[in-house]
Amino acid sequence: HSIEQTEIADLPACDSLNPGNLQLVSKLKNPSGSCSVDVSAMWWERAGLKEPCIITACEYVVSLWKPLDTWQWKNIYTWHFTEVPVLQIVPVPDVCNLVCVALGNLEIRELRALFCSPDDGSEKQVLLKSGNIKAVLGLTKRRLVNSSGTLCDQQVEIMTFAEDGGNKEKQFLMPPEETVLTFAEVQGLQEALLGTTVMNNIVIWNLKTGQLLKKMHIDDSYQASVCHKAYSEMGLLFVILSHPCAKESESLGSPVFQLIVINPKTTLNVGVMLYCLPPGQAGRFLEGDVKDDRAAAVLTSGAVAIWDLLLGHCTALLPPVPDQNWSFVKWSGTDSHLLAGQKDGNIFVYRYS
Amino acid sequence: CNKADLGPISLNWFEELSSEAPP
Repeated sequence: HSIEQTEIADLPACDSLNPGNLQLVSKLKNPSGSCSVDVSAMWWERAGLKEPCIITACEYVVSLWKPLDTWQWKNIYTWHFTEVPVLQIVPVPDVCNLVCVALGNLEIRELRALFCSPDDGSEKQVLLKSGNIKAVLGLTKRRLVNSSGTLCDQQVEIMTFAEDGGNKEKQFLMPPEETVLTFAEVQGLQEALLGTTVMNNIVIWNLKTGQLLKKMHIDDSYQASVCHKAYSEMGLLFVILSHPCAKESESLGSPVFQLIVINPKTTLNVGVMLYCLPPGQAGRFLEGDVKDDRAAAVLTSGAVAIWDLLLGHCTALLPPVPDQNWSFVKWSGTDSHLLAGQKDGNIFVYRYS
Repeated sequence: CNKADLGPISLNWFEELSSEAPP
């Protein structure tokens, strides 16, 4: 395996919004010729040493990169796919040396686990599930949840991996009578799981018993909301949503994320804050990631915008490089870096402060 | 927002909903 990477690039720079917040520290060039689709960061152990690695996905290739000195990266493992392209990386927290991927064309058709053989170190992959998969999320305690099937035979399934990534157990949650679009864990309640549905409901399950506890209808102003983060505090449920279908409004600008608060006992809920673009910026949410009190989104304008969820405003903007829009963005799970990627395989690592 | 708009709040909502929901 050669070192495919990288010198610190001098572009793209952060614009004048708050230039101190984002500092480019590294660039990684994915050598695969196919279109780059996702990036993630995870811990990987080799020869007894656990390292914060980067994982990149192109349509037919997933690569694992280990850190070298001076912010360079070395490709150590590569998994190849021949029939169905990769749609997204699905990191599973608390599992070392295993990552899941979702494959499909427009919709997810397969979930696969990627790992290495303990015997000879060669790349391995196993099919976890195939079918009409609507949503998937890696959960704490080595669990993976997915929803599949059509409305009348929808299944919501939890797989639990053993510590070494093998021997998975299966459990089913009670399906709601509408298609689940996204999942989110609830900070502060380990056994709770949220889902958003096509009917603009938020559903909540008890992961231990599989019970569907409540269906809570949220504001119809935004359809098909995506749930990024949820936490329980003082008897209330706080949820960060994004609205890929939101229309830009002259008075409010473009709401990219929203914080709502729900009383799960009564299902009554109210919007607390809209996270909009700064004046003069246009674009709708394409895809994004929320970690702790930071939210990042790729916008239809090709830019990346970052919000401080506590301050309530946009703190940094990465404009598109000429002829090269941003296409995906993730917060690193192993440190406080932002990973921003472009379709041509360039991944930029930024320090955000 | 006003908490009163959300109705009576319970700190143990998760346990309470779990005991009320069908198994």
